[in-house]
Amino acid sequence: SCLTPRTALLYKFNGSPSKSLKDINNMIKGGGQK
Amino acid sequence: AQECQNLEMEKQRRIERIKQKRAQLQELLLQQIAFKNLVQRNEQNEQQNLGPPALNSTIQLPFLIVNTSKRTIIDCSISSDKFEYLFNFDNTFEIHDDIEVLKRMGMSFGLEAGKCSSEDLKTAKSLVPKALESYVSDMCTGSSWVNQGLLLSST
Amino acid sequence: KEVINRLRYLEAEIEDLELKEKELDQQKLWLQQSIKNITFSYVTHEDICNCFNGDTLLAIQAPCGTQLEVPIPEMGQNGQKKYQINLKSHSGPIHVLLINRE
Repeated sequence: SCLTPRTALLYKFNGSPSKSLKDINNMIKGGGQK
Repeated sequence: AQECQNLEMEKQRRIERIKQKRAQLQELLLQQIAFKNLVQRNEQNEQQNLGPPALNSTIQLPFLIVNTSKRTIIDCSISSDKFEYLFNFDNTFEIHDDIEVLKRMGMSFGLEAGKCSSEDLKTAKSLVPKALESYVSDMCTGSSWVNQGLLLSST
Repeated sequence: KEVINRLRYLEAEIEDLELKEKELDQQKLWLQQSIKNITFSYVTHEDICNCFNGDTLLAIQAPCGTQLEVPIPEMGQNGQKKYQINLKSHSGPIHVLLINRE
């Protein structure tokens, strides 16, 4: 299925800052609240 | 007076930009200190153990770590060429990069939290060029030249 | 006269800030290159286990540019939330290692 930024958070190896991972962790911890 | 107002706004924009760049520089400094400290630690261990650790007991940087509770069931699908992976978890997980692991290992001497002993600060400074040592001191005390410098005087 | 003085003062300040910003840009480039030069660093499995007290760990090594997608969790049919990670590389195989203390 094609995912769009609003339905998924993205991270690129050697391309995204650590903050992107923090955003993903916060989203997961928040039960899916982006 | 209008030009004055424009310059005031220009000045604030620049100060904000410098603040962000300074924060980015400090993050890079943390990485440099952590990496160099790790290399030194590995060298000391290899000297003590008379050789490097077994290959299957180490992980080369860079890497990401996904951590989840021991009770989590992980379902994994892998493409034949290993170009694509799909993980399904029945519980929450966290994802951290290698810099976060090195911070947790204490490789950046607690500088990221502003908690650093004077001895550690000295060692940390020895891992960066002299021109950048002041940034390391600022990280340790949590202060920044913008607070001390122009902003205060201009108000 | 006061406004003109203020104007001169601001111009000098902005010139200082410009110099400071240029210096920061150069230092950032230098640090990025210096970090790239630190190669072949490794951590041990034990190092990693000590950082995540007792969790199950997946260590992922992937080529530059590999995409990691985390869909926003949705409720599955069984009423349980589904959490997913999708890894996609376009240039080489991805290595995933399961690590836990046992």
